[in-house]
Amino acid sequence: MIFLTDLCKNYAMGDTTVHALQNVNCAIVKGDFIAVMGASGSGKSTLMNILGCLDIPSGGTYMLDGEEVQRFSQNRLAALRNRKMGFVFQAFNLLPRTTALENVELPLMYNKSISAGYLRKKALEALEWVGLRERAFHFSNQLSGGQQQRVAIARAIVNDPVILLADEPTGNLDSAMSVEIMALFQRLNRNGITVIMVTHEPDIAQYAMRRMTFRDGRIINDEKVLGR
Amino acid sequence: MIFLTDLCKNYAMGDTTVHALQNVNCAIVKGDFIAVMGASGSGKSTLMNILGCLDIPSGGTYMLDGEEVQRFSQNRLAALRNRKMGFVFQAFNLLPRTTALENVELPLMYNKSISAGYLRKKALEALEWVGLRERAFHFSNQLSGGQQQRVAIARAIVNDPVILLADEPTGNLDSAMSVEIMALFQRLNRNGITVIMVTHEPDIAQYAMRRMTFRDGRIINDEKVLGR
Ligand SMILES: Nc1ncnc2c1ncn2[C@@H]1O[C@H](COP(=O)(O)OP(=O)(O)OP(=O)(O)O)[C@@H](O)[C@H]1O
Ligand SMILES: Nc1ncnc2c1ncn2[C@@H]1O[C@H](COP(=O)(O)OP(=O)(O)OP(=O)(O)O)[C@@H](O)[C@H]1O
Ligand SMILES: [Mg+2]
Ligand SMILES: [Mg+2]
Repeated sequence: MIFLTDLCKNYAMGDTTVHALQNVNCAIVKGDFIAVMGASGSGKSTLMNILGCLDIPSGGTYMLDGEEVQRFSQNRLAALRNRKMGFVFQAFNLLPRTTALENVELPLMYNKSISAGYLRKKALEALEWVGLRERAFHFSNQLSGGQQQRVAIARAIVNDPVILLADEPTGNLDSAMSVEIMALFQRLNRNGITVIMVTHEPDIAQYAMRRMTFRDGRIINDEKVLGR
Repeated sequence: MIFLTDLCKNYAMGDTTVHALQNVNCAIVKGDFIAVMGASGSGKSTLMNILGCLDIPSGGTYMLDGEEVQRFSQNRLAALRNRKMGFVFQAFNLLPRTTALENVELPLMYNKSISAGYLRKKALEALEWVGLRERAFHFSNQLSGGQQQRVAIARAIVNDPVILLADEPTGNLDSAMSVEIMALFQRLNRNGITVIMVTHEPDIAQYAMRRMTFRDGRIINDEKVLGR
């Protein structure tokens, strides 16, 4: 389903170059549940942004369902993103001066075929799944950090994405809430959604089926999670 | 040093009221190292914002070194904040279009008595302590999530605060880097800085001397960390 071949991402900084990703090679199949780990600055978010069609590589190939995505125009990338991807950003990126409900409804608005009533129903359901039904009408700045993170998760799943990309989805959640979110991700994964999640917490990585470890822009380890 | 008496914080939301903090009572002495824990939405950041003079309570008293801070004007709060507090925000709040070094120098700029050379030297040293000396000239949007978090930590400690308030300071850091940041906090604490840190990770709370647990805006537990 996904093939990355010699994928590279560089940033030119005056007379030095930051090699954020260097010759990344991997295959991801439909229904995978992958935990991406590695030190701060090792390239995890850069990989997620390329997989989620939010950024393009400097070199190499990103093959998705038989098409070379790194060749796509901005418009084709945006269309693919809206149709197939759900993204939980490391910094949440909620719209300010917008309620939790409006933030979650946003991905559905690209879909001209659904009614306003159905849109609202789906968004409220997604908020229910993350325990935030009663915060639906709070503005994003009236929510705690963990509540903002959960709104970002609801927004990522409301449009039934094929691929869910979650960058540190439990970074601001206590253990009990983290377990609930992981149970939700496992349920989505059993229903066929491919889940790729960055986490620095080994307890959270345990919920995945496969663990990929980054160092200095390269994959140094890619193995099955024991017992899964 | 700090006494909170019947501290309350409410938000009026149309016909309902959110009780973010309800009758919080506690004493904090100079040199304390406190881990604040509790579920998402339980009032931890609200407490931190009031302690850090970024917000005022709806009721009750905040006594700091013999003065009732909840009576202060905005100007007096700002002066107290700049002189005594270092704050690591849950969302980092770095200035965009500003380098890591400039972000860290910012708290020092209020101090008219220090030279530009000394200001730069102190800021570079703080970046060194969080392992980011070589990222000093990156802009904040050119840093990874964990790098941004560490710049926020450097900025909070550069002005030799009396009280360091850190809201989820390791939320985006891997284990090795988290251990380094905790060693830094312990070193600062041994040098006399009072450290109050929100964390949802029990392994991180272990570095503190005292653990305070919140639920629904109240302190339900306040005890010494075993073995410390
Ligand atoms: N400006 C606001 N208006 C209305 N409600 C608010 C506002 N700010 C915070 N709240 C509510 O107050 C409660 C406490 O928020 P707070 O940010 O202190 O929680 P927290 O313990 O830090 O949570 P987290 O672990 O998720 O960061 C939450 O239920 C939140 O929805
Ligand atoms: N726009 C940019 N310009 C220059 N360098 C960048 C830019 N964006 C990221 N980098 C650098 O690329 C490297 C990888 O960044 P990335 O965000 O992928 O790391 P990460 O593994 O997600 O880290 P973290 O765990 O801290 O979130 C970092 O060293 C970072 O400083
Ligand atoms: Mg990252
Ligand atoms: Mg908080």
